[in-house]
Amino acid sequence: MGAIVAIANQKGGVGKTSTAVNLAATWANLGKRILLVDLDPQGNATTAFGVDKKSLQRSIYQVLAGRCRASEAVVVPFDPQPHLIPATADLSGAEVELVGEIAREQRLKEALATVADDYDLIIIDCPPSLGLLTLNALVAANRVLIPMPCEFLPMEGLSQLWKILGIVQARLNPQLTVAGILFTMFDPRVNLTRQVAEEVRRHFPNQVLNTVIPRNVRVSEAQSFGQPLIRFDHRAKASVSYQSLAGELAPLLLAG
Amino acid sequence: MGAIVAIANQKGGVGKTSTAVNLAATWANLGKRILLVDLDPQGNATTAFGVDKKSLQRSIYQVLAGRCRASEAVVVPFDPQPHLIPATADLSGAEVELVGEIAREQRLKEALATVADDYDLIIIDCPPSLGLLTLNALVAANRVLIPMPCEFLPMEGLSQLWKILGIVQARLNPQLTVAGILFTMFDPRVNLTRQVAEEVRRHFPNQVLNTVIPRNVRVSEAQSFGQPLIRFDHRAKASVSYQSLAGELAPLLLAG
Ligand SMILES: Nc1ncnc2c1ncn2[C@@H]1O[C@H](COP(=O)(O)OP(=O)(O)OP(=O)(O)O)[C@@H](O)[C@H]1O
Ligand SMILES: Nc1ncnc2c1ncn2[C@@H]1O[C@H](COP(=O)(O)OP(=O)(O)OP(=O)(O)O)[C@@H](O)[C@H]1O
Ligand SMILES: [Mg+2]
Ligand SMILES: [Mg+2]
Repeated sequence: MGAIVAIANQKGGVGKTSTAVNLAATWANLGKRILLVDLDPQGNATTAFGVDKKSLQRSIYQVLAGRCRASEAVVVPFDPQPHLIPATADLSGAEVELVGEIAREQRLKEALATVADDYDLIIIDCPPSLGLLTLNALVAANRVLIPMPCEFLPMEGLSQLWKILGIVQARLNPQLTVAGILFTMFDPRVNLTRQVAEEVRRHFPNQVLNTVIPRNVRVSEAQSFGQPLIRFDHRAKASVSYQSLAGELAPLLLAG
Repeated sequence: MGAIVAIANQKGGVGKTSTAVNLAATWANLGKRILLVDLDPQGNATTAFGVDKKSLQRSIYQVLAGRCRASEAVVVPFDPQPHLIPATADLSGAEVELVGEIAREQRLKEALATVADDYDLIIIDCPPSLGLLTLNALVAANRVLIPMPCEFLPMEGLSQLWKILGIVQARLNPQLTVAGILFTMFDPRVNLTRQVAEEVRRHFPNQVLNTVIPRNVRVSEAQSFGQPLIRFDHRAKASVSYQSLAGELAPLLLAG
């Protein structure tokens, strides 16, 4: 069974979806069998893969609610890889519905166990919160990747996230380890960017990945065409960076 | 009783907190009596006002849980205005705790009614979700302001948000009207920005505010010093824009 990595950060707009989509597509392009799970009621990963939400029969909501198997919700936006379990707006009901359930944090883990052998890696795109959906992802995953722009408010959120990860490791999922902190929308010309980067490297030694994703409008443009960057413009600055990120993370996430 | 405006958008990182903090401080500078309510477990508005969360006895969590009155949770980070009801991480428990309560969407409305006469305007900074906390804000408020950067994924979220606002108006709060859509982090040199701006103006006629907030690193820098922009650098491009936004919204939010 391959790794399962959650792309998580409760701070909004830090590049979780962009990272999940572009890493999935970059590894798929290299022939890896990749499943991307969209766990955000916004369904941004689903949109970024060009999938029309209105046409979907099933989504991650039905899987979590136990109404269908994970394999039945899988769609294939680009032949042959990556695969996607999409999300629609009804997922926002799942948090409230799961609250009273027994073992509510284990739902996603149990569902993904039924398809894990079909993939080299499963990537989970998390919503901007530390609620039950993200908790399900952190229990299902054995690795967590934390995208963050080098700004003040995202940095402040890092220590809250770190505390939560410690609790999850201690009480729900001892196997969970941090794959790394990924600097996104990075602009080295901006003083604040360099200052925050230095401070994060100091507070979280050996956790910051070498690869940095530059600010690059092609990321948003690709999304407006429903395509991952590797297909939209593989020579774009951010695409090249996501390709070197795929290289840096492969030994950790795709080993064996 | 003055207006209550919720700054809401379930898309993350669109400038909700930056707009809430800078509008509150700009109007306070003009002598208005302003209360900012931080309704996000991240507590970013609290941090952006330089308040040390560890030193707080009470926060919005105790108010929603009925353990103290709203007036008892108010702090004054800058003398004499604006006032703030801060948020701490324990607020993330509120969503789960409120689920089973009767009239759970009315908690904030009832709490703020006890202080509304002390202020010309109350501003609520919402978290990046459409859960119970944001719902409480949309029930307590009579206006909603929607910040959004002119990018593809935030635009896509607008129609989902519009649907939810319709439901809230029909079933929970008929008085709720949209104060406007505010373009943030606006960079006119970027094609995608202009295209999205045009499309939003076409789909939501008469809803887009004239004032646009430019992308300006001084916004983030001010936050790293725990100061609103009007105090940190009132001549910064974004500060000047927030001042003209305060002028554009005053007739709607501060009338009478
Ligand atoms: N490297 C980059 N350069 C420029 N823009 C970027 C970059 N990465 C992401 N973006 C843009 O920034 C916005 C936020 O990114 P994204 O939606 O991936 O973040 P997120 O953390 O998934 O947000 P949310 O918290 O709402 O789920 C998007 O409009 C995206 O197109
Ligand atoms: N006009 C601007 N120019 C440049 N940076 C900005 C601007 N407005 C906001 N920012 C920065 O963008 C990031 C996101 O802004 P902010 O935190 O206000 O958004 P938010 O919608 O409140 O996020 P969340 O969804 O996490 O609550 C912050 O780091 C902030 O400093
Ligand atoms: Mg996302
Ligand atoms: Mg915010």
